[in-house]
Amino acid sequence: IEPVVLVHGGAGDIPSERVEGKLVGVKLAAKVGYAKLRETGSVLDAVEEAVRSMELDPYFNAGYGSVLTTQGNVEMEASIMNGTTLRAGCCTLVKDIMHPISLARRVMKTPHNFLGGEGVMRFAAEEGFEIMDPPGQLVTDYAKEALEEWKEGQRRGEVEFARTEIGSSNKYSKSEVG
Amino acid sequence: TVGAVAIDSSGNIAVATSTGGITGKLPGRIGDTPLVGAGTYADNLVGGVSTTGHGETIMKYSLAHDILKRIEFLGEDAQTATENSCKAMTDRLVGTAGAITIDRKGQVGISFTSKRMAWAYIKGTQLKYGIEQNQHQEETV
Repeated sequence: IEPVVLVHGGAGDIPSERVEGKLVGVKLAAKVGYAKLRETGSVLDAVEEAVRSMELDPYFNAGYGSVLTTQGNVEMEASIMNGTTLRAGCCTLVKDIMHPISLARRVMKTPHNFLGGEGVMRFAAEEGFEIMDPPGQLVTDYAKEALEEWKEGQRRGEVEFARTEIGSSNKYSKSEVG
Repeated sequence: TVGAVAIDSSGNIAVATSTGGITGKLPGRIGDTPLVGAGTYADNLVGGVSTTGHGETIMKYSLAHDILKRIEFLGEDAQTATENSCKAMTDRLVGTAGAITIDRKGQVGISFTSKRMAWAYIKGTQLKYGIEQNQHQEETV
C-alpha cells in the first residue's frame, strides 16, 4: 500500500475571496501531515499534525478562526480515531485552547471515549494544555463579522435553516456551517 | 471544520477532525465532529472517513459510518461509497455535507453535496487538490 495523507478544510458556500486561502491551507496541511508520517511512521501523528496546521490558520473553522456562538464565544470540538485499535478520543465545548485535536488525542489515554464541558477543561489543565488567558484570543475579526451578519439576518426575520437552505450559508456569506 | 485521514504502507489508518461548529450556534451545541461514526471513523479492516458540513444532518445520518458500511457490505470503492452516501444523505435530509475517505487498499474518495469543499492529498510524489465540484488539480512534490 502506498501511504496517503488526505485532508479537507470544510464544506459549504465558501465565499470566492476565501478560496485561495483555503487551498493554500489544505495543501500545506497535506504536506505537513505527510512529512510527519515519513518522520515518525505514525498515522496518528500524521493526522494530528495535519489538523494542527489548519487549527492555526484563520482561513479554517477550527482553532484560531473558529466561528462564534450567539454569545460571541468560541466553543470547539474534535475527535481522533485509531483504525488499528479502534480507540477514539473526542472532546467538546472546548474553550481557549489552540489545538483541540491534541486534547482529543490525550483523551485516548483515559478509559473513556469522550469528554466535554467543565470536565474536559479540567482534564486539559491537568494535562498541561495552555488555556489562554485572557479568554477570547481565538476570536478573529472575520468570525465577529460573520456573527454580526448572521444576527442581522435574524433581526430581519430570515429563517436561516429553511428547508431549501440547510447546509447553505449563502444569505450569510461569511458564516460557516460546520 | 477540518479533517485528515492517513494510511501507511502496512494498512494502518487514522482519522482526525476538528471544528468551531456553526456560526450563531447556541452555547452548548454539539455537532457531528466529535461523534464517532458521524464526524470521524477509522477501522483498518475497512477504511477511514472524516466529514464536514451541516452537523445536525451528518449526525442523524451517521455519515462516516455509513460510508464505511457501503464499502464493507456493498463492495463499493472509496469514491463511489463517499459519493453515494453524501448524495443519499442530502436526498433524505436536505442538509449538505462532504467527506474524505481512504479505504483499506489505500484508495481515496472525495465528495461533497455542498457548493465547495477544500481538499488535498499526497500519494507518492503527487499532491492533488481542489475546492470546486469536479476540480482535480495536481502538483509534483
